Amino acid sequence: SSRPTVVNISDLSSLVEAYKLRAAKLVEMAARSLQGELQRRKSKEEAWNGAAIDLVRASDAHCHYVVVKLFTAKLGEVGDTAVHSVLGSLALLYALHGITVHSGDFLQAGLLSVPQVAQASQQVKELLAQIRVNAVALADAFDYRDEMLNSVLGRYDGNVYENMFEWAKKSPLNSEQVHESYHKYLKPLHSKL
Amino acid sequence: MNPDLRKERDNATFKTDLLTYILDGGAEKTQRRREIESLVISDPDFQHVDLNFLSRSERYAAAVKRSAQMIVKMREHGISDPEEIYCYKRIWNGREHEALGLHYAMFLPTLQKLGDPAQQEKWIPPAKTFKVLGTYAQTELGHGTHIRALETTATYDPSTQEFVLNSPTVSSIKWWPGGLGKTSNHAIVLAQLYTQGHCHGLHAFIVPIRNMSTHEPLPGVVVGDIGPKFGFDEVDNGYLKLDNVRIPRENMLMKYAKVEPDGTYVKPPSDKLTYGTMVFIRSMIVGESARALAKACTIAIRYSAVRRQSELRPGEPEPQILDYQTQQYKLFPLLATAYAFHFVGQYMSQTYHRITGDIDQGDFSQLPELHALSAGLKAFTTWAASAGIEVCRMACGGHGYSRCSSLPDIYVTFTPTCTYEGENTVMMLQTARYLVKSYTQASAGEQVGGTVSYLSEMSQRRLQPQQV
Repeated sequence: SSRPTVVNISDLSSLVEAYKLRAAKLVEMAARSLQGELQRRKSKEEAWNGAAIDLVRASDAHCHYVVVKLFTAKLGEVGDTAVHSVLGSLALLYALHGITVHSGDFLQAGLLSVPQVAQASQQVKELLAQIRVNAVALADAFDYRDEMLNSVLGRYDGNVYENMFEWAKKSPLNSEQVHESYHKYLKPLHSKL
Repeated sequence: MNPDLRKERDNATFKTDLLTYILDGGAEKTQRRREIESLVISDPDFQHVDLNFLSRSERYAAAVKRSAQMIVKMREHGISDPEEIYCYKRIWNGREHEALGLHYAMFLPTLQKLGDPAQQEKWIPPAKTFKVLGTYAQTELGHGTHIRALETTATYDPSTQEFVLNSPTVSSIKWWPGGLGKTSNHAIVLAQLYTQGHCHGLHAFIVPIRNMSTHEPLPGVVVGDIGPKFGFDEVDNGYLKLDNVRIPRENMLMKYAKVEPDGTYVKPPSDKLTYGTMVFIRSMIVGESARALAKACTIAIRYSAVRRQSELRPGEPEPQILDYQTQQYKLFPLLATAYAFHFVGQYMSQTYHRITGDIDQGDFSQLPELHALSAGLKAFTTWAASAGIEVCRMACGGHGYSRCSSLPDIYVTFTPTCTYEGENTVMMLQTARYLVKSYTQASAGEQVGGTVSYLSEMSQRRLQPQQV
């Protein structure tokens, strides 16, 4: 129906457009699937069930488009250049990763070509390396204090192994050197065998 | 400080605080949040026992104690703004759910949304002082998201001006509401309304279930805990069987639908209004998806910077596992997702308040969009976050399996969101119904608005002459 859109996979607004067209295509396909089921003289309810997989896919694509669109729109509100740059990389990673996972939809809709999908995969790898330097800072920015995370692995100071050992010592199984189950079950077992 | 983590922080190319301000919605909000956090964390009563080493009954008792302490503390600190209450509760309870969670999250909001002014005046003050401890009983043993199939009945008796509530079958027993088992003395019960011989569908009723002095179950009420679950150990999710329980006519929430003393039924402007509390919770769950995933990512990424394993180049020391491309591929798209969902959560919360504001002014035009969007985004974000938390756990090797990582607890506490407040596939199908309807309208040349406006755009584009 509509002509394929030329997508610049490095440009977020172009990716938003691609997600929009994918959503529109999948909604159209779901509506046609439903129509097809109805034409097979099924009841409305049976037709709905017969098209349910396509309908869920359409909803998923719609939501995915909304998420990409809102993430991209948020970038417009970010004034600081350094923050804008790192958030921009994250938004691009989110959009491109989604394309690589759902490449079939984008290819089927004629929104991307096979070389573009390969290019998207390559760019995802480049973005991983780019984000690497800021990964811990990006996690820190969520600003969860240790008392809220309650995680030995995720401690802000990174002193994981010492604290893991301390935590293990608190286990009630360690409250006595020889557990009562030894006297109750294991020792009698020895005498029986 | 672990030297690897220090190096990571020194090498960052941006100031983390600036990004935190964006996430919080401004520097002042970050400052206030941190003040509240310090208030909680510096409180000696906040030092809890490690729940990992307690039995379920002990965990429930600890949760009730903590909830009671928290209420007193909030009063003492004069915290009354809803956002600040939410912030305080989140810190006080940490990763666990509180015993009175549904009292705040569903009982009070339902009274506020569906109660008429007289009902609000009667019920909200005792609910706010916790004389009335409430929960929200909708789901039944045999019925979940398809609420039209719920079987509990409320039959109006004009001779006494009372409703008679019944659980007519085993499958109609209310099942799963948090705080119902042992904590609550009242429940908002969703039941099929019968008056003058007709069924008028699902409506909300305030039902006393326990004596307010002795806390004993009231006559005709069978109530209890549903047993251990996959997580939620602190919460007494309960069952409720009603056998000819009589409540006054005034206990039906009557802001929109009404039953007159003679039994005449007055229809609400929209059937969907009864489910307003669920829409509210679904809207809020979007932000919860972001928070749960952000916590899991924080843990996995920090630990991936600390943990060193194997060899990247022969003969060299073990590298940080964050340097492995596969580890980055597991974690960084999830990190991006957590940020994306955070902004979507902010949008969903704003949209909910904007559209419900319109509804309060009598404009119901955007109610279908709100329903469809909250259902779809709730499903989309909870599926992704739930799967993402599990990826984070597995990205931490064997230690991710330990309860001390917190990742198992984050998972078991979060993953029920895929089924509660509407099972996700059903939610997606509700969104699909709206999409197909909008598509049909757009194809017929009608303009559709909101997030589906692209369907009109596509339809118009298709009508333009195409270059051959």
